[in-house]
Amino acid sequence: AEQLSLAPLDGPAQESLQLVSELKDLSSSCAVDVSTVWWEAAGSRELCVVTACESSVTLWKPLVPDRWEKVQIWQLGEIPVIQIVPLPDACNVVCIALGDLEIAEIRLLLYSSEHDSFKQSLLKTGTIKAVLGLKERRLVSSCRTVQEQQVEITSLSETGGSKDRQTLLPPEETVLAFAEVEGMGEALVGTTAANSVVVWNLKTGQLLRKMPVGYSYPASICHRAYADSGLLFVVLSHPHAKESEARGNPAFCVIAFNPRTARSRGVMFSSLPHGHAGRQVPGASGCVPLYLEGDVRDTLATAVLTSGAIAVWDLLLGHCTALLPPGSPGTWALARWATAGAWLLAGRRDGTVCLYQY
Amino acid sequence: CSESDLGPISLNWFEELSAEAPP
Repeated sequence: AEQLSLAPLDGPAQESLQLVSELKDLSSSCAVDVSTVWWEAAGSRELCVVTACESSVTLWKPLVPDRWEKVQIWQLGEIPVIQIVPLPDACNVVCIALGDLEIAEIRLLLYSSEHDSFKQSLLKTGTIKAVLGLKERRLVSSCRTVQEQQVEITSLSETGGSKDRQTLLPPEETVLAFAEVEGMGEALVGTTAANSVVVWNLKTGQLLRKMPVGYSYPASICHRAYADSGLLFVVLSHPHAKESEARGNPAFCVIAFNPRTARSRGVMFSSLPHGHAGRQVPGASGCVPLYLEGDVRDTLATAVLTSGAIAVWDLLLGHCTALLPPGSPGTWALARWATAGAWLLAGRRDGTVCLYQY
Repeated sequence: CSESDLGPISLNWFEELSAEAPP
């Protein structure tokens, strides 16, 4: 294992990212997403890595020491893969979203013990605006037609179909992201195109509250939520936020909402590390993207910055704790947390995926 | 965060809003 020397960071804490192993798919150079999945075979359950390129998805099994073996490659059809949808506690199933600019299909990739073969199944089609994998083999999605929006929970069967479907009452505005609520298993939150946070009761499907995020935090995307002491703490990011002198360069923020009154207050702002703000675009007066995309697990956030670096923030401390510089042979394109363990999955533009221990 | 910022806080907000919201 190679210990990386990290760039100097603002703030007192400097955690380390230790390179554990590297996965290189020589047949692919177009990684679009990476994730992890629990996979059980021959009585042994292991955390495997899943990589996706536009036309195929590969399952990698760990070998000792620090080596990975391709277990299965699923070839997809004409619609490109655009996202892996992690299912937090599911085993032997990979969920993927396919489409062009928007999600048009959701498919399951799985192993059928009945037929002793790997297979894929179509779960949902439509104009899907947002999808999130939930605990207990469930999936929530928002689907838009010209007339209406459908927000639906789909329970997955062991054979790759849908066991049960439940509709949630949709808000008027399009839901663009979902997040489960830690500490309150029956609650679900979402963020809408009109920059509101909505709260549902998962059991009854009721829409409990719609709360404005406020003009200070434009184009918010929710990542995680935590219920504590009568408040709802929602982790939001602003992928297209403008730089603000007052707040620095916020990448993630934690907003406390009082669901009783719908009033809110920002409690923590995680700024971009010094020298890694958005690219300076000549003639652009604002709306310069500060980062490309990110991921949050527990209280850790990570994102690929427009500088080509990957940053890690501790949301409780409110500052950047680790940074992977762009380096060679290519800049970073993907940053994801493993669904278990303290692994950071970092994807390069050339298709290489590096596993770091945080 | 305090009640002066956010208004009256209820520990049972989820149950209360579920009882009040349309089914």
